[in-house]
Amino acid sequence: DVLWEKFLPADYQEIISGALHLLPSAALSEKELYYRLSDDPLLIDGGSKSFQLEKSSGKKCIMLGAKELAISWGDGKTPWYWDWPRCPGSRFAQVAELHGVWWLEIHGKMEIQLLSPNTFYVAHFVFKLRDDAYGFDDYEPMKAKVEVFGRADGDTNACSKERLIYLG
Amino acid sequence: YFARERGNGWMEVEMGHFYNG
Repeated sequence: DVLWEKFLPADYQEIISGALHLLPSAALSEKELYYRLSDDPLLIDGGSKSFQLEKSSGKKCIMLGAKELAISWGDGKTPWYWDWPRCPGSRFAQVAELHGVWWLEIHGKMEIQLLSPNTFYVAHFVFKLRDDAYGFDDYEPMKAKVEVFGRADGDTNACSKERLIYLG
Repeated sequence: YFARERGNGWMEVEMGHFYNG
């Protein structure tokens, strides 16, 4: 257990105590806890985010649920643009379902302190495309960018340049 | 950057990277 505890993030108890569904951590050994947290994402922050460990490294992986994102015209007032159904295949209670918009813009924001220090991270956009989806083919890429704000050393090069992504 | 299969019908695409130093 002493060895396995070293593989867990320093603040793992704080994270577990904030889980949406109580994790019986006291009944688990540190090894069991490590496997539980790497095999099965833990919903945190009222269920708006999920927390998981990368099994090979013990590094933190955070996923923001759609409700945690800022989606243009996705505030629920215009369900003919965006709808908020329940999705049994999602770890989150609700997903954002796009019906059609003329301007697609999504922002996500999180505290970098939630992540493992001194670690190289990749940000992914996770989605499903229906068979009849359109507007996402090779001729219609989207712009994507990851930025890090407010670094103590003022290094604004800590983020990647804008790139084109192809959902289709 | 192209989307790829993630499992169970989900797709993922790399939006960018950063170093949490």
